[in-house]
Amino acid sequence: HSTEQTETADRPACDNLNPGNLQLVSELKNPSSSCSVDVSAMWWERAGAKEPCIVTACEDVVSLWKPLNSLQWEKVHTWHFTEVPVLQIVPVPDVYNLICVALGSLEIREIRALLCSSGDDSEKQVLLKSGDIKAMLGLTKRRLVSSTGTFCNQQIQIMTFADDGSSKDEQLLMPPDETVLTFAEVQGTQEALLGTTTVNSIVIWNLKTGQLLKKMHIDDSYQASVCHGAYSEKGLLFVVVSQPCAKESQALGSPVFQLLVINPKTAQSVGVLLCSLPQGQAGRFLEGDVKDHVAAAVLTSGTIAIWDLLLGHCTALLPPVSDQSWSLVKWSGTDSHLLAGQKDGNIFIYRY
Amino acid sequence: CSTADLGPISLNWFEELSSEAPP
Repeated sequence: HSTEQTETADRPACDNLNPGNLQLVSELKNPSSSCSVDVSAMWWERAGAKEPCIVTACEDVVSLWKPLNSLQWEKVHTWHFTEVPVLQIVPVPDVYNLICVALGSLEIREIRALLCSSGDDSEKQVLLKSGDIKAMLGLTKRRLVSSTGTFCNQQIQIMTFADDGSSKDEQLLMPPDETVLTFAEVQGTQEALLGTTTVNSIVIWNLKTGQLLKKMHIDDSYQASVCHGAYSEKGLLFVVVSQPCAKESQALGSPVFQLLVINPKTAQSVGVLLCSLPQGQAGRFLEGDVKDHVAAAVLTSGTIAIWDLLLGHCTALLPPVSDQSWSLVKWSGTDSHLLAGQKDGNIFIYRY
Repeated sequence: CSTADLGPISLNWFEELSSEAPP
């Protein structure tokens, strides 16, 4: 089925969207004094208590912020990078007191763990992996999956973390004969991992055995789609992909996310929901994040748009604030907050 | 949207594919 045959989510006019769906909670004013490259939320343990902290990253500094009260944040740790710039934060669920970051110039060259010494609480870095890293994702149970190399010499590795940030266990997954572009853990089926490839396939692995279970070619209209989430229910796989290259049409508007349903037994797939912008909104997908059933995207127009995948329509639009376009959007891993970053480095925290 | 076109569905797809795939 092509994109044109997919059911389109309702496209309410911008005026009908409830702005109350997003409430500003607090703000980090230009925390790094330079352009932000990423933001994330994680748990950090101090004096025996776990606190929900914010991690901000610019090219040469990663900072950890702890809450002073419901409105204010205090910078408690800073890691500096003088040789290779920071590209992104890699959140790893179930891990406390450890931040993973990817470093490189355009291409990812290193993955590092950032942590603090237990003795003097000083910041330190541990090199976890180096090479031609194509894709990576933090997984449940303190694991990180990464792929290095291209199709003929591709290596897909799972690292499990020890408390001190070092890798305590390494396991290889069977590589497909296509270069992996993105990974997604499958909610609802423990030990299933999904990947998308550069030539339009979806692959599934068994994380426990390392087996490559299935390679499924999907319609060419999903060319080089990035997978943001996967759910397994009643024998079917529901996969959320973004559509950075999708063409705008009069009937469908500007598609940003798409929900595919795949039967992993037969490798047949169909698009079931197309998340397009409300009427009157322009822009294409720039970057985005999906958590449970809500999908958020920064658009080329500088606006952030949010869709509820269960309701099937756009539920909130966040236009640029103070004439500053949005450049980052992330769901918090610690609560139902949305972290929104501006080009000048300001970070805003909204309750959704 | 009908899922009839997707072929027979198995609730145990993960276990079945794991037993069929090469180790």
